[in-house]
Amino acid sequence: MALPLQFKAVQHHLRTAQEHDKRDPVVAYYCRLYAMQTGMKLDSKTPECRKFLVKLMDQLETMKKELGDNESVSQEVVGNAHIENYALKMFLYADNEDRAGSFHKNMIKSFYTSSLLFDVLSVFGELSEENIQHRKYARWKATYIHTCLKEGETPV
Amino acid sequence: SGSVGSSVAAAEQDELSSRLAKLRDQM
Repeated sequence: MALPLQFKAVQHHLRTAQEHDKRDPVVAYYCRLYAMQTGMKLDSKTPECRKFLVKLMDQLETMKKELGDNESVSQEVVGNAHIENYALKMFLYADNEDRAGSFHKNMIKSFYTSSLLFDVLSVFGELSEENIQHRKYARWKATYIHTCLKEGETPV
Repeated sequence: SGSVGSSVAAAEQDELSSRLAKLRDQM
């Protein structure tokens, strides 16, 4: 289903969900939950947005049934830890590559995905100051290294 | 018909909110 323009802000979170459907369904579930909550705040009035949100909700309910036994979905505190660990794992992988001077597409994507997952953590409540800083740094690094590689420069 | 349309929209929004609450309730 085409993403309504009003939901552009969550398009990358939804893409991350798709990419994790098989790899880590818990991550996929919370990315969609984040998109759902954010989407409802952005626009739940126009028919195209409501239609999209209803489909997304159907998908979330199905996923929740399928993941029924998984504590990461049935218990908020476990889910929070799962997403935070995953976000930090991606962040640390990219950060290690960065510090080793190894710049490539995968590490850019890891920085960017980790920043999206720090957004997703907000479904569990307010982000810690540390996570806010990680998100800011990861997003900036992803943009900076991407620009350097595109222009043939070596990131500093 | 405008008010019927907006009533339907409001009902659908309420339903979405309650489904979301239910989804999160068991977390």
